[in-house]
Amino acid sequence: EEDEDAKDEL
Amino acid sequence: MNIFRLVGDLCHLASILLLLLKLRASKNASGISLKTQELFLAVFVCRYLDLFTTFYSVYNSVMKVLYIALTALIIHMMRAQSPIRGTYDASQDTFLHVKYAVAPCAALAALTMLVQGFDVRDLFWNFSIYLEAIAIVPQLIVLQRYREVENLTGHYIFFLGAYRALYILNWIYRSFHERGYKHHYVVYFAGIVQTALYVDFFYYYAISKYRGGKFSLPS
Repeated sequence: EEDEDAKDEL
Repeated sequence: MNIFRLVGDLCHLASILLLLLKLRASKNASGISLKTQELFLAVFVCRYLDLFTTFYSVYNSVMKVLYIALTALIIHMMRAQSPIRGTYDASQDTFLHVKYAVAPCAALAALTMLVQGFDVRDLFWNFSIYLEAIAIVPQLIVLQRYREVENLTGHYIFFLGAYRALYILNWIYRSFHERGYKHHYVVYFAGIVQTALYVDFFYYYAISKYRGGKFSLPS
């Protein structure tokens, strides 16, 4: 997975 | 993306659509808190400033625009659309003066900047995290005052609560499955506070579903 930060959440 | 987060987001979208359906179908805003809707709009606008700076995915951008636009539509219907406007009872929606919600959240966000280092977008982002945690409170108070909860209103809050609960599972999943996942303890703290606010509602909602009768809250 590329994501690693809660900032990509809605 | 994981299943908890996807279903959580869809529950969030479903809750907003249910509220729009309730307003359209019943032409009635009784039992709905305009304050909660306005606080949610502030939450979305402050958090989604990254729409202009960071592209994550089409899914991410579309959902952000939908949350903002549909919440703005709900507010418009309650404030300006007859006959719904006349059915909104502001005298029942008095628990929290908006400034007493916004000011402490802004102060907490500013304090967080002292720890994390100053950044304008982070300031708005943290503010939105704190504000979201308490934005549902005026709505829960309005429900307490009306006691009898309409079906669609009950489902609206159930889906909102489900969204929050699924996000906690999402964080647990992410912390185990994503390498280098960065923990945001502010997000966890605010998210757990927010979910806890729904526990009482869930309890009475479940009992009313089990008994199959009308959903009403104890006085």
